[in-house]
Amino acid sequence: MEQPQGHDEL
Amino acid sequence: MNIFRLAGDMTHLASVLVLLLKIHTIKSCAGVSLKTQELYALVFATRYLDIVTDFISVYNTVMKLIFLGSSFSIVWYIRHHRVVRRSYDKDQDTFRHYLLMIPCMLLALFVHEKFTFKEVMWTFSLYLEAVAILPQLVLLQRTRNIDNLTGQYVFLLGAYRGLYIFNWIYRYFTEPHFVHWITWIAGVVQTLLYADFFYYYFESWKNNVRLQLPA
Repeated sequence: MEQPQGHDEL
Repeated sequence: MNIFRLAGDMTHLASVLVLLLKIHTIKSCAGVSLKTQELYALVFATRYLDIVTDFISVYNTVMKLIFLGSSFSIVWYIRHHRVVRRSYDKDQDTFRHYLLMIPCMLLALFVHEKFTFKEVMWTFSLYLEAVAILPQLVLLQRTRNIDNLTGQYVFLLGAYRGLYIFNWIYRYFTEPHFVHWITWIAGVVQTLLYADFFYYYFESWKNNVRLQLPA
């Protein structure tokens, strides 16, 4: 599923 | 942010610092693959396109800047620094970039979550990161004596990937709808590439002998 703020991992 | 994710990021940061320490203070890049470093610079350049469009946290932005800055400066050092570039094992570091880049780009064009420029580039960076260590591993195998810092650099990079897997397992059970097949598969493949290296790293550590990979 997509996260609201885009990709939060590095 | 969970403890595995933080530990993973810190291990990643430590790996970069170890490499910069070697290059900056010892003024040597012996045993370091420029090919791998160039691939990492490309990985970060394509993955962090969102640095200007999405704000996630100060931590996130600062870490992105560090990884971008360090990867490009390492490439600069090996290519252009008057002293450092002389220690580069050019004849041994012969892996061809495009053999990794082209298949990753094709895969990203066909297998992605969303067909937008940013998303395809992000997916490309995941695939490329998974295999970017290969030129370095090949170089280590050719170099008979692996110095401590280079060995630690590769070990820390592998540990960072391993910790990210624990982070995903943790997030899967604690966050609703946390399913990212592409990230997970690329991450597991990447970690598996280190399996052989880890085995010899621990053997050499256990027996207290210099790290050597079998030819």
